[in-house]
Amino acid sequence: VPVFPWHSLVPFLAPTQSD
Amino acid sequence: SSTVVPTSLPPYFIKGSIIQLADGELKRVEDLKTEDFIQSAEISSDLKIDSSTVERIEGSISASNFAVVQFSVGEHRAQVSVEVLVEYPFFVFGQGWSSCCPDRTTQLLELPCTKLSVGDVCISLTLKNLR
Repeated sequence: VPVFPWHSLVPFLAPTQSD
Repeated sequence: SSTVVPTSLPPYFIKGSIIQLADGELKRVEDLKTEDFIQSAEISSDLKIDSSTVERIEGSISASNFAVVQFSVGEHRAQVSVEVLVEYPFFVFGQGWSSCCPDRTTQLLELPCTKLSVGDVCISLTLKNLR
């Protein structure tokens, strides 16, 4: 049975500074 | 800015999938709670949880089974858009899995899911110690 790491379920949204 | 998340539906969203938390504990994907993500991120050396508020949901121009979800991310309220399959589930704080088309999510993945709406606050990840 494959085991997946918790962070693969969460989208990675890198905030970009709009200075 | 625009972030592309996986456009095919990943296998780990299928009901019954085994997920390993940062402390090693195993849980089924449908049993995950907000605290599981928060505690895992606290243990993590490089990832941190950010709050991403849904600001807008639109149908995609390119294909009808895709949606464009615009988020306001983190304390700086950075605008990030993602294009996803309408059944792609996001985890909403205190609520659980939600998608643009929960009926499809439940049909395809058997994952219990509610409707993602404007104003929902989703769990997302960013890197710790960016500077």
